Amino acid sequence: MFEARLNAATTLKKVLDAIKDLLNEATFDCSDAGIQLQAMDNSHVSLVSLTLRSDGFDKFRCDRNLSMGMNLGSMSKILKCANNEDTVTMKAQDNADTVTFMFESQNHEKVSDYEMKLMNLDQEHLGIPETDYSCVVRMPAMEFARICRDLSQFGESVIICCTKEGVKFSASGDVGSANIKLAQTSSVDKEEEAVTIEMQEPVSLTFACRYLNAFTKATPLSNQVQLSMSADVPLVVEYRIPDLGHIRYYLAPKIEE
Amino acid sequence: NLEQKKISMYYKNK
Repeated sequence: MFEARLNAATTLKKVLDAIKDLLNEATFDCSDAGIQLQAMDNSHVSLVSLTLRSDGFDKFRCDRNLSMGMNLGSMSKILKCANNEDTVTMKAQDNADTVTFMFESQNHEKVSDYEMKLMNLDQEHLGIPETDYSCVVRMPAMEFARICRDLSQFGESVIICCTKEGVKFSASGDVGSANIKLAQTSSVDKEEEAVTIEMQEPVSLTFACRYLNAFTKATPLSNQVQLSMSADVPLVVEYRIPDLGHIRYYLAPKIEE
Repeated sequence: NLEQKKISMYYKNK
């Protein structure tokens, strides 16, 4: 028996919004530790890794490890039927071929349930080694989303250049070129507004705008985003989900042919 | 000329 409850459906809606543009379907691996998902986008350029810890749920029970392959378009249709404030419970029997989403209104007067067919998906799990990154940048998630949106008007690629002075995002194309520099904040009233840079070595890497923009769909989950970079390895874009877990996106760089 | 690399070039199957 698997049962996981969150007191506000809005959290699950945001998690789904953060992955459904990159992935058509994905396997949710459930264990007593929580829910894990790892999947590559269709073109195998990026990887999504989601962790929702069992202690972050309002109720969590998982008697046997369970892998639930879900069509994210179908899941999205179902979650649209929930109000943000509804309690949402996901339930499945051991070895089941369906999962049930139950929504309960705050006043307990409306209860709905939606049963969704599960899919057998080819699981390909990639091992991600522990890495000491040359540069780790933390910045407001909204600011990162704004930069990715603005720069994607100028080119297909963004160059992220990080030194101890700051981080620079650049793009160029037919229109011309654009550069956005962010310095490390000296003092801020609110921690979530800070830009911080931990640098061992300066790094300059090029990434596809299209994927960066897709990652920023996770912005509503977190005030801050963390970018981890080293030369010639994938960028890690991490959003922490308060009290519940995190979503990490890995993006392969563009490299000289 | 820049080439987009695949993520599987960096991380191997478990």
